[in-house]
Amino acid sequence: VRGLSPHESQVLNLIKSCIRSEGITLQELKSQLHNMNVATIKKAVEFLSSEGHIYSTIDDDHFKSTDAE
Amino acid sequence: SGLTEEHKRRIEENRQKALARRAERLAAQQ
Repeated sequence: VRGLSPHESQVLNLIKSCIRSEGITLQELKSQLHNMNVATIKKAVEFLSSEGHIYSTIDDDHFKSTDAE
Repeated sequence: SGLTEEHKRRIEENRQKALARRAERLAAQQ
């Protein structure tokens, strides 16, 4: 996606790949993104959320992409 | 799905807000 850093793209792609209606948890992102530390993942999630690429679902720990149905 | 009505409502509300933010950002880039 245009305007995203490699880390942000990686986080977004992982969130997009989750098909559950409640989305993916921060814990799952951490366990799958071994090249990133927690602070980097949280920063990417905050940026993606502020840009409207993702949103929180059932609570502030679950995320889904606006591109997914 | 096992989601409650309250969860479904929250998800849809946050999705609409995110779509609005996305549209806002895209418009600003034009």
